[in-house]
Amino acid sequence: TLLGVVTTDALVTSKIWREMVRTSVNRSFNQITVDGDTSTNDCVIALASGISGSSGISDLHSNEALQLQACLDVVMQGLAKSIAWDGEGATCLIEVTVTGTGNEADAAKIARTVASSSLVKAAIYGRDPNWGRIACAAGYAGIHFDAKKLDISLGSIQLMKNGQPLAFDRSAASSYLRMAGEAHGTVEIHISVGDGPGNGQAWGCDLSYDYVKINAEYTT
Amino acid sequence: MSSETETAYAYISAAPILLPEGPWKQIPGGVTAAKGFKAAGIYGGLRAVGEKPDLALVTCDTDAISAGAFTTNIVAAAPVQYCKNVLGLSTTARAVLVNAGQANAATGDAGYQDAVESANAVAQLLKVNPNAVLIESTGVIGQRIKKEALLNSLPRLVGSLSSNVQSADSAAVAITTTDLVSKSVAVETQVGGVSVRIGGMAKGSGMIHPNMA
Repeated sequence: TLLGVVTTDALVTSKIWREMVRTSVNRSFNQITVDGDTSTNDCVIALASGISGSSGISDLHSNEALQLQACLDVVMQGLAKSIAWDGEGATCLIEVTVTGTGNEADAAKIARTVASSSLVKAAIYGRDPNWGRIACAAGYAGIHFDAKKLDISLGSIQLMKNGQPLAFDRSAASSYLRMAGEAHGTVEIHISVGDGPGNGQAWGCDLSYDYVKINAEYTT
Repeated sequence: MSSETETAYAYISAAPILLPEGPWKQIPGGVTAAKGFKAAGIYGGLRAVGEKPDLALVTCDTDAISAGAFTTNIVAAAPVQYCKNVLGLSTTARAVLVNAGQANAATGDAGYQDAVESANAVAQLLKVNPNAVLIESTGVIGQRIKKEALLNSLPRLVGSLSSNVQSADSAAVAITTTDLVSKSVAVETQVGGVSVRIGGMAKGSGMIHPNMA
């Protein structure tokens, strides 16, 4: 279950605050996944005291609103990533970045689909630079793209270009995954699906034997 | 209160918080970093095992503009239903009570009544409107909250409220379940040339695939 409480002293109207929170939640908590199970209790409450002394925000497109939105995004994304990092049994955080879609929502959907793939997650735990599983998950995300424009990189190591697998250094790629796992660090997966302006991110974690152990023992 | 805080520290460490570079700076504190907020986290006897803090309260000195995002799971827990109802009636809130141990999900009408009674009890102690108190629960699904233990602990919880960093940290620990680390962060930025702070705490480790609206 995900729970969150967010507070600010910014002065903002109810309508704008609720819209800002909706946007930030979609860019953060709704973009993480650990095990694919949506809880009965997921809940984020956000409160704005309004006593910072700042001028009131009543226009979503004002500079002040954009500044506050960016900061709200960062706080929620920081918390969201720490949840994925702490996924049950996880040895590393997986950050999936998708570019080249027509809009932000399409990129976000592909990113989360890849981060959610049990096969991708297991491959990361197995330190296997398995571009095929990444490409597969991107392909069934429900967002149309040209497979001949698909690029995939693991960290700085490019695995696929224009839909063609590359002769990458498999040992180096595997080592990248192993080092991330040993340090409980971050594995970065970069995916480009075209030339559009849309980009989005999602965060997950690898899938280890410990996940089953923890949840077999955490019973009703 | 300091012994409660030290107890919280002993159970769990803080998560690394990964923030990108930008026109903000990370500052100490979590939910209490912004002006007007207090928090507390104590052990109230709700957990089945151990004595890690399991009750958290965040309060605001003023009527805070409120917003919420909730699971779209049709089988939503009682506190989720309660909060959705309250946020539909009011645009402001004064407090958020969070318990760990029992999720109060799939508990029917009795579970909903537990949420209402918990909110009312907090409202009475804080001397605010019951609709100004929101509730979050986490823990084992299918179990009602240990209401007697919760209600008995509320005076001590309210008495522990503070705006300091330690109280924010204690609250962040108190909402954890299988989490190996607590999650808390605060940043400061400029909005229209004035310093504004945003802070937060979260929990989650398993059953994580949110789809909130």
